Amino acid sequence: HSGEHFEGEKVFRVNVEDENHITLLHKLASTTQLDFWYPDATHHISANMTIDFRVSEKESQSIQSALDQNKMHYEILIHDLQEEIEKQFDVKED
Amino acid sequence: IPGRHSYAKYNNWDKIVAWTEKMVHKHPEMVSRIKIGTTVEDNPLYVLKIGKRDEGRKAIFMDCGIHAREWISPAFCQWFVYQAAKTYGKNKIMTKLLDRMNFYVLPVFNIDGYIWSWTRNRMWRKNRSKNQNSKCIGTDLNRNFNASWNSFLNTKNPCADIYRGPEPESEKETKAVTDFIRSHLKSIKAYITFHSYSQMLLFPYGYTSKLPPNHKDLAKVAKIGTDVLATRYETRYIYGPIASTIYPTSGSSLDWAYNLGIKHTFAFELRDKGKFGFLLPESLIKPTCKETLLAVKFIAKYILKHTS
Repeated sequence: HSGEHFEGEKVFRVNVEDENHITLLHKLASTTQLDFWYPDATHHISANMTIDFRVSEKESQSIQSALDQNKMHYEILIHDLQEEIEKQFDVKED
Repeated sequence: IPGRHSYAKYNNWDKIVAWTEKMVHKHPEMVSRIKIGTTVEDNPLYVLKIGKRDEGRKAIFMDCGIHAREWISPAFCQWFVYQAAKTYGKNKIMTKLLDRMNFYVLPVFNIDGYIWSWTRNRMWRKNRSKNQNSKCIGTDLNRNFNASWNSFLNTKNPCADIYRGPEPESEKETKAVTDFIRSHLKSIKAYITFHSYSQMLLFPYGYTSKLPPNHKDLAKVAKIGTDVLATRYETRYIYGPIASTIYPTSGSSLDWAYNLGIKHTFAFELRDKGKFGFLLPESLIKPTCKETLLAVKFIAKYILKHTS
């Protein structure tokens, strides 16, 4: 891959419980570049939904702080996206 | 020379093109290649027709790779063609299917986007068309179909990942597919599209919470399809209408095909449930394809028996 690299980029999985959580995520998405993996856009987020999104290394700390402050349950599914991209090619040539 | 194609690995576009030629050459009685159009970047859109040369028979149209980064999807289409050609005359079900019906397989729908995801940005989703009055590139091809295209907010921004395009079927890829399906509508009895991820088998509608008239039939097929899929590795899929099972969408190929008159339309969201997301390791390609093939064969058998 000669193009874009994703060192340190993270994928968060967040449990959305209520309207407050939805509002917060909309706010975060308006100020931060979030790449939604599931669902594919912020307006699909609803209560009691588990969402996955990708965020740059630089912005992951502030996202994490915002989620912590609002007592939202989350996990980091992927800690280093670039590493995961390389790991996907785990089958050797025949 | 594009390099060696492998069903156990992800293949770039050059390898896939060479593979289509090889399949036609190896199985001339069974596989033919139809060029249905070209992309913005002038790549050829190929459909592989699997089956005997009888145009009047029932057919199923399948497409893979509408979204560039969902690499497991094109891998499945390649696997399907390979298994169909290889097991014809050996596997009882596949033989029966191919003796009586045809499959049209579009191995990569969004070719320009797929190439981009290989060369420049692994996380790319849309196609690569330029947008007027915007620096942002690309349209989400699965929002570009004429199915309630104008009724959803939030798909008008060319910079959004789910940008719907300036008008329905504005994209060359969408137009090529819709023209092909319309011109083969008499024979096409089912439409199946393959995405990733989240392990779901979906049917219409996405643009409304209303259920289609034959939803009981579709739900029955989806239930058995997911049960059959699970028999191989116990992979659990959920099933249901798009709007309530995943989330409401407008402009999807599934709803468009249904409204056109193809009353059995399904979308697979393949593995996984998010551990790897769009980065499913190659070591999971074969198991994913094997279990999916079971479900697709079941759906095809159902279509053969229950459609006129």
